[in-house]
Amino acid sequence: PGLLEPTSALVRVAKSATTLGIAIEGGANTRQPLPRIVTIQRGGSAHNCGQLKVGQVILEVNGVSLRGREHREAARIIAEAFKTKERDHVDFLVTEFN
Amino acid sequence: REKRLTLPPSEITLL
Repeated sequence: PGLLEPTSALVRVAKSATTLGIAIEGGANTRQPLPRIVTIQRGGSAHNCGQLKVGQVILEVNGVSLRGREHREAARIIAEAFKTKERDHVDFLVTEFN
Repeated sequence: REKRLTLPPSEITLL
């Protein structure tokens, strides 16, 4: 308990563009219980970062776990992390193990 | 397995 999943990686996405530029699917009570990246839009901050990939599952955003969050709540947490002016980046803990 | 099959697909949100 409390240990990172073995294949997880911390990715810091600088807010280098006006949009984050990812599409996610999944959330608690769906077939995909944690949000998975399904699209990365060219020219968005995530694309510019170069380290996020389609198929990765997002475990945490700025240290906040997405486990047990329904889709809309997970999306809101990610959107607010990108919108806040407190940081010039968003930290994602991702895994390719689904 | 049976439970997984009954779970609905998720919507997709662009962020």
